[in-house]
Amino acid sequence: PVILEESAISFEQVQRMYKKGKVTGWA
Amino acid sequence: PWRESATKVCILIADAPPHGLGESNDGFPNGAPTGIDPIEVLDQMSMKGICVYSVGCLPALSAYRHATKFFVAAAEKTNGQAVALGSADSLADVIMGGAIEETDLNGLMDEMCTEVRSLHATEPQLGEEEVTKRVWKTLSYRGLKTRQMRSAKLSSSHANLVCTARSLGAARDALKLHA
Repeated sequence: PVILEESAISFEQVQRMYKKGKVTGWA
Repeated sequence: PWRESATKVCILIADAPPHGLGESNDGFPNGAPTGIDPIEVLDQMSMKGICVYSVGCLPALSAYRHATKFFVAAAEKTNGQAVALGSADSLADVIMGGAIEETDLNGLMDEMCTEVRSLHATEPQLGEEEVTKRVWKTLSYRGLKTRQMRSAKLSSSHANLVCTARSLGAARDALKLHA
């Protein structure tokens, strides 16, 4: 099953955001 | 032509890898006749901030040697996620879940950017891993919450062979060498 739930921001999410920011030019 | 500030998500749903990855009996062993290189396209998407949610249809995907590696790499290259789908019943949930999660993260990008730049300015010796940990701790301390999709993930210990390749040919060579 696929579940959507709200919880504290995860380390994995921050990693993805950081890498995205780096490749698109702001980090 | 998406707006610069838009949350950009692409859902890739398939039950087979692209042509030219080195699978047996591939009718187009050097890649699709269109000439489009999927690895190059993924890198271009990444630079535009488009993240790919790759949805691998099981069990069909398991019939290929390199399919899971490609799907995991597609997600990693673009900072998306790779999801295993066993039933079409969950497809709408994956599409909505991915879109909602990325929208939430996009809304936090400015805040994260500020934290990263602040750390770079005050402690320039920090490596990426440490910066990421510090930012995560800061955002967690503030009580930031996001909506997160929980689902079966695709995983492969050798996806990096595809992830680090700059072209389909390079990925094929790396996979062949590894085999």
